[in-house]
Amino acid sequence: SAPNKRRQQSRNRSAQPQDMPRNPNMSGYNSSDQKTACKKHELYVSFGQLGWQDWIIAPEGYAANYCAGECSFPLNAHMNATNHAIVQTLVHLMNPENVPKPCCAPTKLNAISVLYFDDNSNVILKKYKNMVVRACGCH
Amino acid sequence: SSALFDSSIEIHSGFIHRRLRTDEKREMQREILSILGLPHRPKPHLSSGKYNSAPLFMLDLYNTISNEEKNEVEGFLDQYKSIFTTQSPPLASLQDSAFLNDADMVMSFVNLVEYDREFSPRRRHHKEFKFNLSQIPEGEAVTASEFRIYKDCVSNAFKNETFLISIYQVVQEHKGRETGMFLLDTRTLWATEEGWLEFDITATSNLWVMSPRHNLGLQLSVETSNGNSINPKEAGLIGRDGPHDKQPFMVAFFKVTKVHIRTTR
Repeated sequence: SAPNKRRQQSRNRSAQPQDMPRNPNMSGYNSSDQKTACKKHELYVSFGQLGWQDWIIAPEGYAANYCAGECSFPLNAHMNATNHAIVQTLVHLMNPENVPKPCCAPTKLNAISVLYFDDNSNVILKKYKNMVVRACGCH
Repeated sequence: SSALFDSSIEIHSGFIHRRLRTDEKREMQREILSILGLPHRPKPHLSSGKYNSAPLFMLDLYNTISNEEKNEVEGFLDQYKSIFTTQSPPLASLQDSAFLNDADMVMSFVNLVEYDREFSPRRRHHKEFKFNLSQIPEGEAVTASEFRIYKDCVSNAFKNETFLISIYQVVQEHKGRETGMFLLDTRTLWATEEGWLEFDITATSNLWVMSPRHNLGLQLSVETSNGNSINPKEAGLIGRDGPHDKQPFMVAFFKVTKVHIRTTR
């Protein structure tokens, strides 16, 4: 059970890592919290720059994205935090040496389609599930 | 910037980024190929293959399902644009779109027959088509398959004529004896009709995927309304010597039956 003081603190922390606050003063997070909070980061995998344009017809690349940042207490301020993430945080607080914090990981993934030639110059159009991170959360 | 990391991201993410070493880049390429389910980087022979009908047809399907990513595609496909914009009407039919919705993978196959063979006098006008279906990834089942051939308008002696176009599966081949054939599909058309013709060869494709030794190809014949066999070229059917964007090809739609599990390392 958390002391009242801490509960009060957690109520003030209203920023969500997915959506940055429009007015920084409205957020309970300080600037370092914002930098390290679990959120989606952009990363573009370019088939063109990998030198694969001779066999991949489309797309040129895809916005793969990735999740990174800290999942620290209070998790309920974080969007998409699982019940397990809350439990994991509590156990981490009790035993920080042995139990890590919950992981910042994808909660929503999208598919992409890739059009490419094979060795015999046949063309393949294939759907790949779970290729693009749409949202991150704490697990 | 490296191949994988966009330099503009480096400033905002708060992570220290660096250029990948050659071996690291190669390792990442290997990993991405593994995600795509490929054992190695394909090396297609594309002297004129990029502008063939099959890639254009597949691009049509790709655009149908990738409207969201349209902006990305447009920049990359400048080389296709001039040809693709001249394609009217679109290569893919409504039926193809229906197959597409149900498919996990679509694959087009180029015709492997390079020279016409001598057939018996009765079948001297038959045209032969062969496709390699032996390298389908494990766990993929054919849900639909079509043989597609383009027909031009004929405005010569056959102007007011109708043609009966028949597609056969070759089931047996013997030296010096008549080839065993099984009729798959027929179509009756006016000589003046023009466009892509689609023949359903789903059952045959399934057989070829399961048993590649039974893949002896297809044969096509054309008859006039009074039963005379004619050369498909006279009926306006485009063969190997026609334009690249009207070459005959085969397309198959697949559904995954087994889940692909990546090997644990």
